[in-house]
Amino acid sequence: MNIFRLLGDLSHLLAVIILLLKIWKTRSCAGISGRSQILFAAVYTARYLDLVTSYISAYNTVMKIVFLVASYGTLYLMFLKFKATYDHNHDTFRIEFLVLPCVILALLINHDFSALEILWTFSIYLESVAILPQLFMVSKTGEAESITSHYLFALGTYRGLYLFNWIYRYYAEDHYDLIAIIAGIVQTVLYCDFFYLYITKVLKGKKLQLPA
Amino acid sequence: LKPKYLKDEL
Repeated sequence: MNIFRLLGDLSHLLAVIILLLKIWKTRSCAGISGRSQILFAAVYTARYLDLVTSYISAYNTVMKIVFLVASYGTLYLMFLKFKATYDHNHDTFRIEFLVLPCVILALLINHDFSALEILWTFSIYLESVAILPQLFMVSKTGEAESITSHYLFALGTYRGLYLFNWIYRYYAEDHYDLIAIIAGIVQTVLYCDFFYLYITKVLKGKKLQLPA
Repeated sequence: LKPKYLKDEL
């Protein structure tokens, strides 16, 4: 464990907590893409199946369980408890255009052609693009609440910090995983436009509003 | 370099 990975994980944890608290406190999931949340639940499910096959550390196990529970909890709040507040008219990104290419890519480019490895690879590819329905929703409505912006910033920062973690591990531990690294770069790049708006607008106390 | 199968990250 190095500082970049720890900060990355904490940023990831902060993101999911912000999202759950936002929905719980406001009793509303307005502005949140249920489609992105479905994709994230698929990502955690496919990746953390190794909870039952291999033990890494207490930290690793606890974090995996937290992300799984938080993810399904978010789906429960969005699609059952506060269903009436779900803004489905603006959440129209076709997720099959993300899921199918990720399935095909995972079958073609992986470290090993075994079920768990392919599911892990699929989850890495899918995570890199899972935020697109949410970003599409923000661009469609032209704005995002501040709390939603903080959520997106924390979530984007997490994989960005992992990039530094991978650079560190390459030199310090001779460890690297090209699939994770390339997907992580793609994932972080997708947030760049948002990061720019967040820094120039939200941090200065303004609402995140896209130019007309 | 070590094998690429190590899955110790989240």
